[in-house]
Formats: sequence, structure tokens, C-alpha cells
Amino acid sequence: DSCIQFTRHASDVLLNLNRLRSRDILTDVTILVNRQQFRAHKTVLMACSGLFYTIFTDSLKCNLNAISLDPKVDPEGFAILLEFMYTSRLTLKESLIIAIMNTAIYLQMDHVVDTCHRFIKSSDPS
Amino acid sequence: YEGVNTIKEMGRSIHEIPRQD
Repeated sequence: DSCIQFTRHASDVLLNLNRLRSRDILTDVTILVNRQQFRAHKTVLMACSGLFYTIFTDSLKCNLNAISLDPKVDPEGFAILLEFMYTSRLTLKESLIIAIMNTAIYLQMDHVVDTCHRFIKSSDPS
Repeated sequence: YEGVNTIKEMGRSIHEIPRQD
């Protein structure tokens, strides 16, 4: 018996999910952050964020097709984290890193928070 | 992503969904 592992399968699947998002195919929720709106797939949001996992496993909320986030959330920070969810790449602009980290805390994305923390400490030891 | 210095993070990136709640 043999087993063939396609080592780039996970990244190929993620790329296709991101293509589906950009073409708005089977997206099933709109995330409202202040006045900006983001279309996404609930399953991808749940897979990446503890907050969205909690929301969409709650039988009272799982059928919602629009979710408003706390107004303290920065839309740019959210956009960067949503992009990370669908690409595995986290863009860290100097001016946004605190907003990104705070948004990751809010979205309960602990591993991203830890990585941001280490990045900040390494780039600014003072 | 040319021009941006890319740091490879080998650790876990996201939470693990439990087999059952």
C-alpha cells in the first residue's frame, strides 16, 4: 500500500477559498466593522477565530447573515486579519501593528497575538 | 510580496477546533 501526500494541497485549497471570497461565491456572512462591510465564509472565520467559533456554534446566532463588531475594532486591522485568514500572510505595517494586535485579541486569535507581541519586542527592544 | 521582508513563522497559526464540544 502507498500513500501520496500532495504537500502544497493545504495552500492550494486556501488559495481557492480566497478566490471564492473575492468572487463572492458561497460567502454566507457580512461582517460590519464601523461603516465598512466584509463578505466572508463562516467556516473560514470559525476555523481562524475563537470569537467567530463561539458566535457560529451558538444555535441562536449561527444563522445570522450579518454580524456587527464592537465599534472599537479598527476596520484596517480587521481587513489585514481577514486577509491573513485566507492567505496565511499577515501584513505588518508599522503604523497598524497595535491595531492589528488589538483586533487579534478581540477576535481571540491568540497565536497571532503572541507572534505580534514577539515581533514588536524584537523590533523595539527598548 | 516582493520588496517586503518576509519572516517565516513555523508555529501554530490558529486555534484547534475540538473534536466535539
